[in-house]
Amino acid sequence: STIVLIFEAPKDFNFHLKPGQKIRFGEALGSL
Amino acid sequence: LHTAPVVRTFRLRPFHFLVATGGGYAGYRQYEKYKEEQLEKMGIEIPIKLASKWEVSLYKSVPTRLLSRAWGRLNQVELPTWLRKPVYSLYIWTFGVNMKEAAVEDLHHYRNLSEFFRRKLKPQSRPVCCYHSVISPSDGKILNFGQVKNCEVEQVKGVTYSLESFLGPCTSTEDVQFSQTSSCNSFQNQLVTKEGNELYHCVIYLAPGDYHCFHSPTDWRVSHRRHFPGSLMSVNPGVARWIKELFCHNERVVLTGDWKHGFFSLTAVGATNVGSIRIYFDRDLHTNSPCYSKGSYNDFSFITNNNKEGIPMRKGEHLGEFNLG
Repeated sequence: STIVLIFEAPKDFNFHLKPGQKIRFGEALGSL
Repeated sequence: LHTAPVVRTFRLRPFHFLVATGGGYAGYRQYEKYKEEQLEKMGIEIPIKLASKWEVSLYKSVPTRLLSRAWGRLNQVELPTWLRKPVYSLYIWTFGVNMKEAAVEDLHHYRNLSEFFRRKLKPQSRPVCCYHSVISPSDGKILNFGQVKNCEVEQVKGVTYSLESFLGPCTSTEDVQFSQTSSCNSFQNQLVTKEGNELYHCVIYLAPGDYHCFHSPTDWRVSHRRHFPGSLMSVNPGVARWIKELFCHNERVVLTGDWKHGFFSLTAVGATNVGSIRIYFDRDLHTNSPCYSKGSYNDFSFITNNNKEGIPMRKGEHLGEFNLG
């Protein structure tokens, strides 16, 4: 299964991620 | 064959035909994969090979929903106590499940594989990050993330799907998130409610051994649910690289609403072994039902006369779960 987030945010929103990385519930996805 | 009655000959042929074509196709795919590995070793960039229309149609013709429901029925059968430990241990070993994080570690506690699949975690095993505005709603693997451009969302690098097909157009007037639009760009512009904002996306793939509940990724209010019945093709990264628009073919539940910066949506996409999606505050939602009409969807608004706000969700709050079957 898959979860897709689509959202609007200001231009300076940043993801703290790398493609292919494992992630766990509660960990940071991104922020301004 | 010469002596067999005509009926038996014909009865044997379809079976042989299926085995021959299936085996031939599997062999062809293996050879293709071997060739790609050789090219990769030589450092040659391999162009993404997308499935052709007939391959997608062939895959979609597989009764994945029926298989998924049968798989779910099987996993609801209560296991005798002596069988639980070996069965779940095999599942734990196969999919690398970490039972130390489970709220209940005793395998005999789970009456069947469905219950085991829906296991909860110890609260302290997943601390919710309080510094960042958006957290991961679930365990999993990041398939892709970034800005949405030209109304196309990348399911994996280089393979996209249409935002409008994925979220669907609007038929209701009160729902500002969706509205009939002439071109896709104005569809994307309709979603962005504040000047200077952009649209972002993130795709998280949950593997079979992962914790399969999901939580609210931020503080937001859910105002609308749209359920798209559909196929239940596999969504593992290999298939997501092969079938364009995969997430628009599959059964999915789109929750839309708003957060402090405007539009926000979370979509749970089903797959073959995980055909059912449950949203805890949405009792009217029924997924993976036997019959549905292609391309249909059903809407539900959480905004009513005495609840203008929709459903408030705190960051990290329990939101829903995927179930087997």
